[in-house]
Amino acid sequence: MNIFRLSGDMLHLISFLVLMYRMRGQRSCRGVSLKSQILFLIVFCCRYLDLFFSFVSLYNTMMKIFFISATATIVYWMLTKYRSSYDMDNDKLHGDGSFMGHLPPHGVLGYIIVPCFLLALIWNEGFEAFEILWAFSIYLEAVAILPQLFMLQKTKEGEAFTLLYIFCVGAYRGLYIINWIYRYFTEKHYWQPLVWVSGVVQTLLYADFFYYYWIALRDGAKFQLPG
Amino acid sequence: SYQNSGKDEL
Repeated sequence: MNIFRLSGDMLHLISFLVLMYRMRGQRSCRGVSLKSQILFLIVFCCRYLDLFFSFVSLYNTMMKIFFISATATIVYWMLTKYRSSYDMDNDKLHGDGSFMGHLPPHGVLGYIIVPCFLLALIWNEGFEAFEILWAFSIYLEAVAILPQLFMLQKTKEGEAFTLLYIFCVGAYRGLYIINWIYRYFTEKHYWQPLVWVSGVVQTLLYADFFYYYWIALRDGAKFQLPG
Repeated sequence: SYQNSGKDEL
């Protein structure tokens, strides 16, 4: 454990709290992508299957349980008490309604879940169920924020807490990259190209957002995407 | 090993 990873994890933890605080405070989930939240829930459920068979540390175990339960709570709230404020029209992917005619989650399944799973079958750290699901979770996490970013793109502006949430998740990913560099130089045999490549892709997806978020903060102006 | 792989991260 180093300071970069710890800070990254803390930002990740805070991101859930920000989102939940915001939803409860405003009694609304407007501007939050249910698709991204469901994808994150799939990510955590697949990756943390090792809760059942391998123990790393109490810290890891508690964080894993928190990530799964917080995301499950957010999804549950969006489907129940805050359902009426869910902005479904702006949470549609380009392919929704057209993927092979009529398969249910359309865009998300066709453009995000299936490609990630196929990639996991090709590039993994071992051809067995857990390894494939683990690789799948890494690839899926890399792109899980896309529906949220598309939603922001459609509405052009976001509510302060939603923006803070995206910022926290993006910053957590950025800190993980620094953590990897640190580990590479301080640990022997630390080599994980699969995670590094996905992590860099994931962080790049936030670049645009960070740029406009920074402009808004610098100018004390409202966050507004161009176009 | 597990401790030295990406699997000891979150």
